[in-house]
Amino acid sequence: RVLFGGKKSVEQVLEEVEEVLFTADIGVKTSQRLLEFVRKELSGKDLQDPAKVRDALKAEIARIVDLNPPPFAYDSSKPFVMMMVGVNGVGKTTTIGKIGRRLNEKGMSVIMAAGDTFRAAAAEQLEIWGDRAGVQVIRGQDGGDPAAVIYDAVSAAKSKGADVVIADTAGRLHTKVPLMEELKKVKRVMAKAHETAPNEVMLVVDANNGQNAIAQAREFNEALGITGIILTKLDGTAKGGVIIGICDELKIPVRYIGIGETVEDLRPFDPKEFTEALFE
Amino acid sequence: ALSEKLAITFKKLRGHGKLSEANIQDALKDVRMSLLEADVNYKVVKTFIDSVKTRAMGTAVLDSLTPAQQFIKIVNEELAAMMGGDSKGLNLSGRPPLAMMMVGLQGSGKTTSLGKLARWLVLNNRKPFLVPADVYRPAAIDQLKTLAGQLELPCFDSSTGDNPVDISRRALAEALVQGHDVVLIDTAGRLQVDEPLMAELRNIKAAVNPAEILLVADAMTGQDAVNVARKFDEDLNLTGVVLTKMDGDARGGAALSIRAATGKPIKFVGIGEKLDALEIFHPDRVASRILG
Ligand SMILES: Nc1nc2c(ncn2[C@@H]2O[C@H](COP(=O)(O)OP(=O)(O)OP(=O)(O)O)[C@@H](O)[C@H]2O)c(=O)[nH]1
Ligand SMILES: Nc1nc2c(ncn2[C@@H]2O[C@H](COP(=O)(O)OP(=O)(O)OP(=O)(O)O)[C@@H](O)[C@H]2O)c(=O)[nH]1
Ligand SMILES: [Mg+2]
Ligand SMILES: [Mg+2]
Repeated sequence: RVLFGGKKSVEQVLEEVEEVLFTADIGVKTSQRLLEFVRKELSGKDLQDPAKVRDALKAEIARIVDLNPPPFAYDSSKPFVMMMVGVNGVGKTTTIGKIGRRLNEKGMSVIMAAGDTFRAAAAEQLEIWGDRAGVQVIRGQDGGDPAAVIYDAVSAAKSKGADVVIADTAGRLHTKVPLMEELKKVKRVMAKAHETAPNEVMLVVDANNGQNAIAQAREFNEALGITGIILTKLDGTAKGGVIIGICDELKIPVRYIGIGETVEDLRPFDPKEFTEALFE
Repeated sequence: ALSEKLAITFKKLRGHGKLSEANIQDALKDVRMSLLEADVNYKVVKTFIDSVKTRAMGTAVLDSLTPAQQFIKIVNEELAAMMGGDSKGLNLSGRPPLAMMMVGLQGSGKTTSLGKLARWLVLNNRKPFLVPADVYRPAAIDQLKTLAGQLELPCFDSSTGDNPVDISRRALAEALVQGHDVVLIDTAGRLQVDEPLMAELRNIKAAVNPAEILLVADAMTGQDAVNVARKFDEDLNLTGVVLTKMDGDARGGAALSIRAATGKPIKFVGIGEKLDALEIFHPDRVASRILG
């Protein structure tokens, strides 16, 4: 190979690129699909150029994740109700704090609903976030019915004329049928307090998760209809590549990314920035 | 399932007479794909496949009348070797009170697992003392106090203004006075690249000289498991790992990655949110789940 000016073979280049894709949690199926795309898209000569291969991949990945959703239609519903769901420990409660603060700073009146009535100190945790965001928290009794707490919060928001309700729910694995049924019930019951609720159902996904995040997205989507994704913990070393497969298969847009543990650590999702970071 | 895929791969080879190296390569490819789909780290997969290949290219498979069985046998043996033996539980030798630290990334299940271990220790005739040393996460101290209350076990009275190293030191002193023989320290979740917070863990370790430092890792963790585990191990010299949320459908390849990266034993597996949802680690169960 050195005889030919030290140029790599196509197989070598693709193998090196494959490693980048896999270690970013892009997964076997999506990585193979991306490499197939690059093989068709580029000429034989370009396929030997790692830079050209990377650029082609970046463009295709950015295209897949750039679902360009419209901005949240806060004016379309009063209150505008956002429901946060996801498996255990991904960052739902923390993210509600961040979003609450963001909306409060924009001059909206926000109510947070402590819909996790199960886990130890869950309501207390949300109350502290309510303080940090400058926002009211409505909670129920520990062990109470989450649907009732959220119903109360939405009704209170209606009578107060609040702009937004953000509903926290307990973390749960998508494989647990009774817990998924509970979530469906929460969704049905809040519509009784306000017809169009929930206006958004956000799935919170942890960037450290591997391929299981795809199963999470499928199951939560099947149960509730997910309207947006929030990808947390991108301040760590995990790349969150699994969302490429999620966007490709389910066409659900990533709305925000979480990049830390303080109230400010939330950013709107930027497809280009996300794609660049995959290859760093 | 992998065994079905391999059966198909080997079936295609029958009638071609003896197996060739190329045939073995196809079977290796099946194994590789399965492990990657299970979230085993890319480099760990490479090392694993190489060790399987070395054995599979031997006459044992090539001359065998049942190459598929022989091949699968090698894969299972290599996987079992990598996963280590059955867990022996916690290291409870040494003069009490023994300190134990729960460490790991944010949200991995440290606080809940600490509660589970406290319950397990009571069932093993110990007197655990729960110590909230997470002063950062909102209501973290509250969370551990609540779990202690559910278990009717004593909990150190930390407050958010305290320093986690002081909390740990004072809790150990209190345990000595009160006759608690195991001190379980809950630490805040942190990134392995957060140097000041990793230093805090090293300082807690220096202050209490723990009998166990357990990395609590989420079974759904992907490729990054290697980077996280390696850094926690380098900084603290872990004594073991607790793999949480195994009650889901994650294949759990992170278990193999973490084991390969650190050589440290997986001691326990979390299988639910309740405090009784803890099992001793059995490598064969986890191995067959990873292989798929
Ligand atoms: N580094 C980092 N940590 C985060 C981020 N988002 C949340 N966390 C941390 O992750 C941990 C879990 O966050 P929670 O908000 O309690 O997660 P949850 O989904 O509500 O958890 P459950 O309600 O128990 O299912 C906490 O330690 C948070 O501080 C993020 O973007 N980056
Ligand atoms: N299904 C399931 N959930 C678990 C398991 N272990 C912990 N959890 C849940 O995971 C979430 C996070 O658990 P925590 O104990 O708060 O995690 P942590 O590591 O202490 O989080 P930080 O202190 O914020 O880093 C909670 O919802 C727990 O109930 C498990 O084995 N199975
Ligand atoms: Mg929560
Ligand atoms: Mg904790």
